Amino acid sequence: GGYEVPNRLRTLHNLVIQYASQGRYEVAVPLCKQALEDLEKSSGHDHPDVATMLNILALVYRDQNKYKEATHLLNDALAIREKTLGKDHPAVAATLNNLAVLFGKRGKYKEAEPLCKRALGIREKVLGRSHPDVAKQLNNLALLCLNQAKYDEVEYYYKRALEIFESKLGGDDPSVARTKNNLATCYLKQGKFKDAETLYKEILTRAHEKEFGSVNNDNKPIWMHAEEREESKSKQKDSGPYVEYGSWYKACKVDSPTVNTTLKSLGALYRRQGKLEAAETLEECATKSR
Amino acid sequence: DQQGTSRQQQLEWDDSTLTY
Repeated sequence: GGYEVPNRLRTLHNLVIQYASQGRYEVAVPLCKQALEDLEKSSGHDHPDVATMLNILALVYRDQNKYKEATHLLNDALAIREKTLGKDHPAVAATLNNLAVLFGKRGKYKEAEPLCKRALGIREKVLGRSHPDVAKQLNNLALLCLNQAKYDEVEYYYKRALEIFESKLGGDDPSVARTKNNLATCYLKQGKFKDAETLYKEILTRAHEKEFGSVNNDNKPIWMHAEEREESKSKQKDSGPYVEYGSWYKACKVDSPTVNTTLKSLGALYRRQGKLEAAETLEECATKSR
Repeated sequence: DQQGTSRQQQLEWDDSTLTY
């Protein structure tokens, strides 16, 4: 509170973003550096405007994959914000998070983790334990732990994030499916295939129901068709084209990147179990919705 | 495909750092 980004910084930010999006970094970077110099002259180094400007330049470096330079700038911005806004300010949490992301991009998960945890602590304190921003932070923390094969922690963080998203944003929010998908990845890494399968089916059922209403005998999600096709395979050799399955086309029309990934992942699980017809059904559906 | 799933997961940048 109290501080607002001045208009000239906003304008500059927009300009820098425009240049950066065109790949014109040779223009964007000097522009930022000049602005930084001017700000430091007029306001001194320890000023929120300087911190904001450092963040803008860090973004440009990040887009150029210059993670070390970006990290250096964010550390500087962090120190200014802690001094000027206080240690428990949301801006401090955001900067800590982005520092963690930069370390993560360099594969330095161990270094990233404590930064992410500090960001989480601040957000919990400022926003309460079940705010969606807390869940987002938990997601980042889980991913850092996943990369370090700390699966118990990953599960704990994803489950907490899932609870928050479900209760605050509702079961149909894309964050829910995305987090379930991430949790399933963690299950797969541990060989908990049944748990992963359950989650994938939940995602597909939910997406189907959102689009076409409650599941019943005439309205089944794609994985049920896939399993039925698998079962009927043994009874009649050639099960024929998909058209036979009344609502197949309906089932196949549920479309989102997460659903698509889920179709492929559940397909791979079926394949592991030797359920090739079921696997093919899902894989074909995934290809179609591409 | 499992790789495909994990590749999709990316650390999320917080854009609010520019609004403070």
